[in-house]
Amino acid sequence: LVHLQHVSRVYEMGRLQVVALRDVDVAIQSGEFVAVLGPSGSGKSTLMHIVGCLDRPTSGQYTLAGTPVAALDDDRLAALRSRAIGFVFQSYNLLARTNALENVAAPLLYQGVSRRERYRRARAALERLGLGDRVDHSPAELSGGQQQRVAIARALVTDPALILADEPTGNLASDQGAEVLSLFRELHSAGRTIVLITHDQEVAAAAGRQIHIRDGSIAAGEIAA
Amino acid sequence: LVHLQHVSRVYEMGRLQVVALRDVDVAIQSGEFVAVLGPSGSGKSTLMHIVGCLDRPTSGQYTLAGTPVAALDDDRLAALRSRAIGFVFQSYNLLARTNALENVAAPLLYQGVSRRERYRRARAALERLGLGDRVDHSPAELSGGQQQRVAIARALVTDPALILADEPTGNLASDQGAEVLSLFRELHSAGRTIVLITHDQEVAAAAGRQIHIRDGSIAAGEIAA
Ligand SMILES: Nc1ncnc2c1ncn2[C@@H]1O[C@H](COP(=O)(O)OP(=O)(O)OP(=O)(O)O)[C@@H](O)[C@H]1O
Ligand SMILES: Nc1ncnc2c1ncn2[C@@H]1O[C@H](COP(=O)(O)OP(=O)(O)OP(=O)(O)O)[C@@H](O)[C@H]1O
Ligand SMILES: [Mg+2]
Ligand SMILES: [Mg+2]
Repeated sequence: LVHLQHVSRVYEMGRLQVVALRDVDVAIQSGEFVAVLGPSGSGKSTLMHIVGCLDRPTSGQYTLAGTPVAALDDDRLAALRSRAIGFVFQSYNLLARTNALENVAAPLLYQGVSRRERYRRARAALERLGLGDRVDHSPAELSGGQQQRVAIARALVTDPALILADEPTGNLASDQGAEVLSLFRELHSAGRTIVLITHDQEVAAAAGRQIHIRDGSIAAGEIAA
Repeated sequence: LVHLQHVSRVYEMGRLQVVALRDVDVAIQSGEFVAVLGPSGSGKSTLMHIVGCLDRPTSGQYTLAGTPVAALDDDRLAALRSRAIGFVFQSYNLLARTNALENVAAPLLYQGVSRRERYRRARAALERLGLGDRVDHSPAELSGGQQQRVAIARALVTDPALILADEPTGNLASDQGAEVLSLFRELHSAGRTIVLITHDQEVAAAAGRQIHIRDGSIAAGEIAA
């Protein structure tokens, strides 16, 4: 499903260059549950943005379900992304002055789903995450952990084949974190592919395989499940 | 130092009311290290914003170092806050398009410190948090965990007597989280008062006392150290 070969990502900052990813090879089969771990600043989110077609590699090849991503223009990339990939951002990226229901329903706008059906599915996703009584709250009227759960509901509402989650339980106490993890396990056993960045050992242990990143490089020995 | 009596905080949302804190009594002595725990949405950040003079109670009394906070107008409250309190926000609240050095130096502007001295102290605080090589990066050019450490450096740069931290290690892997915790312990043994919201059991165990909040109320039996 996901295949990166010799992928690097370099940020230009005036005269300086910051190497976020350095010659990275990653292969993720359809239906896998993979955890990505590494210190702060090691390149985890950068890797995830590339896998999620939100950013392009500086060099190297990325093929998604057999298609070379470099061959797709921005419109076709956006269409592929909105149909096949659900993304939970590390900083949530919720729309301000928009309530939780509308935030969660937004990805369905591109799928041609009726307004009534969009809101029905969005409400169901929010209830699944324990936020049935917060559907009318905007991000500023929600706690940090509630915003995080809205971001998770939004990533799942289109029922995507590939789910990418960047520290999805970072702001949740252990019981709510465990509920989110059991939701991901359920989606995995229903055949979804899940790639999840975490520094929580319990969450990492739930995955079938772990990828360790340090200073932009993948540590050896990660291929075994 | 911090004394809340019968404090409530109610948010108005059109016709609805959301009770975030309900009749809360909290007393924190100068020099204590206290952890605040509770599920997502239970009122932890709301409590911290009131203690930090960033928000006012709907009812009840709050006295800080013997002064009733209700008697202070907004200007005197802001002066007290910028001199005596360091705050690490759950969502960092860094200034966009402003590099890490300027973000960290900003609180010193109100203290009448020379530009040269502001930058010297800001650089030292960033180096203390392992970000000596990221001083020129704006928040968009930093990872999540790096942004969190910039927010911590900014809270400490004025050497405040009271440090309030809202999930300060939420985005940090265990080794960097441990470094932040040892920094807080150092500040505590130097006599600073620390109140820290966390869901990480190891961090909570470092505190002398724990306060548990659930649905806006403090659970009984938290007074013992
Ligand atoms: N502006 C607001 N309007 C209405 N309700 C609000 C507002 N801000 C917060 N709330 C509600 O108040 C309650 C307490 O929020 P608070 O941010 O204090 O929770 P918290 O304990 O910090 O949670 P978390 O661990 O998720 O950060 C939540 O249920 C939240 O939905
Ligand atoms: N726009 C940018 N310009 C320059 N450097 C950047 C930019 N974005 C990220 N970086 C750098 O790239 C490196 C990798 O960042 P990334 O966000 O992938 O880390 P991460 O592993 O997700 O860390 P964290 O656990 O703290 O979220 C970091 O050192 C960061 O400072
Ligand atoms: Mg990251
Ligand atoms: Mg909070």
